[in-house]
Amino acid sequence: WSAFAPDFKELDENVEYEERESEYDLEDE
Amino acid sequence: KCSLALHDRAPQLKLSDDRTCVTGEKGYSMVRATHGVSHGSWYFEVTIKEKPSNSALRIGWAQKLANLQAPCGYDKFSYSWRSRKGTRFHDSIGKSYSRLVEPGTGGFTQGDVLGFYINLPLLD
Amino acid sequence: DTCSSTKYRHLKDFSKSALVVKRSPIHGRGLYTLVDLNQSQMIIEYSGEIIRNELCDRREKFYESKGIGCYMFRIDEFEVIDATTKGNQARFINHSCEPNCISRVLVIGGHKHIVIFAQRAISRGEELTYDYKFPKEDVKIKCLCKSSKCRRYLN
Repeated sequence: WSAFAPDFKELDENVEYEERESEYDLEDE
Repeated sequence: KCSLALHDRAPQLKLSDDRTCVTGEKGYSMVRATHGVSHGSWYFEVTIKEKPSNSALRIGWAQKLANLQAPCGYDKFSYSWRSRKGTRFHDSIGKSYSRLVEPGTGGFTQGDVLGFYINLPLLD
Repeated sequence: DTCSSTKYRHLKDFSKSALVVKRSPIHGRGLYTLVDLNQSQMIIEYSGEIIRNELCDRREKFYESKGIGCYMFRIDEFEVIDATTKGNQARFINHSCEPNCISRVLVIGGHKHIVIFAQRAISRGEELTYDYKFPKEDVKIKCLCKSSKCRRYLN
């Protein structure tokens, strides 16, 4: 079934997302 | 005495016993001071005691409604200055502000003393 | 508690062997059980990427802009599980207004986990469903569960 979702990764357990420094930014001049 | 507020912060931030130091890890989050200002001119200074090379800091002024689970400068209720490249942020929009000479990084870093001034209209 | 921790340890292996993803009459694909399940039995964890609440809206807009269906499950007011690009079979469980499963947040080893339990005895071959409990919104999403207690809209 995972073949139907491109770039999908099957997990055995939760992974914590590592936020980038600019994660919350809309624009950065 | 103005210090960092134990009950006005993102819970994952660590405060020192005397509440003059804060340490964070992973994603951005915010702590506010115990005292706020509403009118007139005010100024405060902070010293960057420690700043690992892969870390970043955003510091400035925030209103009561500013989201604590986001960096300072994320929404309309806060304004910040970033250690990386010295960018200023408000409402998640970054603009060039300062370029202190710092090899490879710009902005400010460990050992620097930062000053923050605000000028608010006096009440009638 | 100790009982939940013990049951949770075996959950991964159980869910991989006892459940299967197949086409669903409710919507797209659904999750089906290959074995009979008892009431209150632990079935599967809804696993994925743990993200902070503030990233939810941005991610949802991003997925919509790419035409990707969004699979998210709220843990609490601070964190959400995003199973859109990383997750397991639990992401395929469809909503029903008359569900046979419920979700619970278990704290095991200091970490929070969303676990799906059987609300009643479930027979082999049945599709698993739970109540998504979407908050009310102005723009409505039609419910396709076709149950007798259908509320017509997911939100």
